[in-house]
Amino acid sequence: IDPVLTTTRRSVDILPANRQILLMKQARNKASRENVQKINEAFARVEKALGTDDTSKLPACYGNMNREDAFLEGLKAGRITWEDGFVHKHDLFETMNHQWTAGNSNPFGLHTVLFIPFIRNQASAEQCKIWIPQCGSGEIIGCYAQTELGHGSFVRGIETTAIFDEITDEFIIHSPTFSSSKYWPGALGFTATHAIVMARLISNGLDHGVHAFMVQIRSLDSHKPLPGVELGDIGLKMAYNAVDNGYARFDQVRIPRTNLFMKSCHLSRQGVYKASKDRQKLLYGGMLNSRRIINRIMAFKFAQALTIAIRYSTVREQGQGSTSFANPEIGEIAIMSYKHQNYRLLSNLAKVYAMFFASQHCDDTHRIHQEKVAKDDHSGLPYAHMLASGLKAWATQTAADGAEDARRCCGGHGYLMISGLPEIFSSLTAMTTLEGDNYVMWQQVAKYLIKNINHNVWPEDMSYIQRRSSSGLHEKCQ
Amino acid sequence: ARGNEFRSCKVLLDIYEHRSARLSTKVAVMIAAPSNAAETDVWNTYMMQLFSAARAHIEVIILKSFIGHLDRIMDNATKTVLSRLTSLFALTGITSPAAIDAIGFVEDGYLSSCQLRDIRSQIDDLLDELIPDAIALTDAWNFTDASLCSAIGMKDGNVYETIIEWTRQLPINVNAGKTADVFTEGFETSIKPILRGQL
Repeated sequence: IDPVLTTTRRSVDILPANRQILLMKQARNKASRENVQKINEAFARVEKALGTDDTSKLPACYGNMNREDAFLEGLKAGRITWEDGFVHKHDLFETMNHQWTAGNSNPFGLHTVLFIPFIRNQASAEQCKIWIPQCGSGEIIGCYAQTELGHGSFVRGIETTAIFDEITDEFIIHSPTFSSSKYWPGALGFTATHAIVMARLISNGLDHGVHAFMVQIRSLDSHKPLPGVELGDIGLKMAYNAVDNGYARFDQVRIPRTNLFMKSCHLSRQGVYKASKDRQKLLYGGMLNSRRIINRIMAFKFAQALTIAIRYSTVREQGQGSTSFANPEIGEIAIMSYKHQNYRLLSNLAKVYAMFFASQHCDDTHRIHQEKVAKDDHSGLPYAHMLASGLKAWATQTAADGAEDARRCCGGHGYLMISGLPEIFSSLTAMTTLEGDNYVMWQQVAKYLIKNINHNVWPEDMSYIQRRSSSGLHEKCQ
Repeated sequence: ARGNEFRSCKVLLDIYEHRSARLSTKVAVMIAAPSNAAETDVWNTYMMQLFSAARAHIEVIILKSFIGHLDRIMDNATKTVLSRLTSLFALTGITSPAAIDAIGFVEDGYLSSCQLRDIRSQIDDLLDELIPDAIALTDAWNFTDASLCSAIGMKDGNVYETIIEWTRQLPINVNAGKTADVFTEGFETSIKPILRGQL
């Protein structure tokens, strides 16, 4: 071990025993050394099975991997982590989201991060009874197909149609144009057997707007695409190449009427449509979950970049301070000693901790909102929606900018792929546009603020604005 | 506030709340002003100011949640380090040239130039105090070496050894000298003609 790092670790204020549990303690209130131990053991098992535990070996991802190799590596990592959770009965890789094993980092990640939560939130009790056990056992593998080639976060623009055929009691899923092709969803290209497809529900000639449908896209025996379904991978991306982000086109694909997600709406055998007054709210509520998770992932990925840059800057020596000039035997000094270096790295470190604690606030808010929704109370939606959107915009932009700065702090070495920093930066950059461009996110926050101010409504988070504006804010400033 | 009073959570929150309240009420008044333009056009006209207000409000929430976590930490040493980090977060947000909308903190004179000097001086002190804990604050995330996948960021700090070890294993180097490797092909097709004057 490098002697500088050893000395640094010895001289810190935070006791070694407190370091690893610092975040876990705050994160889950379990105050649990056992929990940290469980996480460490799970990662050790998985890394051993993957052969990545021997860090003297060049990681496979740096060995001339092409698109196919990267995907196979992702599948292998995904299978091993899934198996570990299954055998040892834990959900650590789903809930931690902080390393390559979860989220959108392998083809199975979105099954637990997006697919299952969506079913829980949007399916009726009867549908949950069928689909959730199938998801848990791995009998079906899912993805979430909302985005279309010509339609991003503007859900109402979606073109894919689901026309109800009263005679056969089926929906006909169809991609009427090229722009309606589903494009981007993770795991859609090859891995998933089922997709939650967002499409316009049309019954008796009436367009009832965009709804979610469970669509089987591959055979459960041969894993070949089902008739009428065209599937493929969308190719190399800036990052996340272990995942088969894919495209899909539907040519008059028939699914049972009961595959419409029916928690907040219903279509009768005769094609009569009914929706609860809160259907739209439930739909938006479902989108919150992915933004909430993004906020947490941002903190961990950003922290990875800073961990690398701070360790490197502590070890790397360059130039001579004034003392060294007087006594050449002292040698060069660690680059972390330079004010510009520690300013950049420590101010970013402060941001990453802020990001992590804020993401926990977002988690808590989401949990409370979900508890209320279960009692048919949607009053928490405006704040939860504003918070998840605003934090997503702030966190993704801050993390992407900060990771790039951390990479630059490592000079030419940070430019090497084997530094790990280019991949981290690229994966963070993906998040600034994923699940809605950040400027669209800021608009959501602005709408919330202006609507409340103009209607003289003051939710708790805005009470300081009311307090200050009523005490003559502008006059005082002038 | 003066000097190290700028480390106080109460003072910091006051600065952030003031900026946010000012920006949001100001733009709300503009939006609400009578106009012949359509609502979407009015909204579009003030879009950038709306973004500033939105960002300021989110930063208040972020700072509040950071401060809220400090109260829950029982270990005093850890609490001291994290409260320094909280102050650094808030203060660099005010003065950093990279901080978007940092001007919002000062444009109405709520902070004087004297106070900005004090803030910069506090940032310098905080950095000095935090350097010894920087490694611990990254170790706290509990990343394994395998998950970082980095030759320069391993826990043992053996940067140069790892870089050379991994570089030697790169396929382009491992295959060098073998039949039909990239170097042989490259030499025959592109380097040799130049060396031998066969262009």
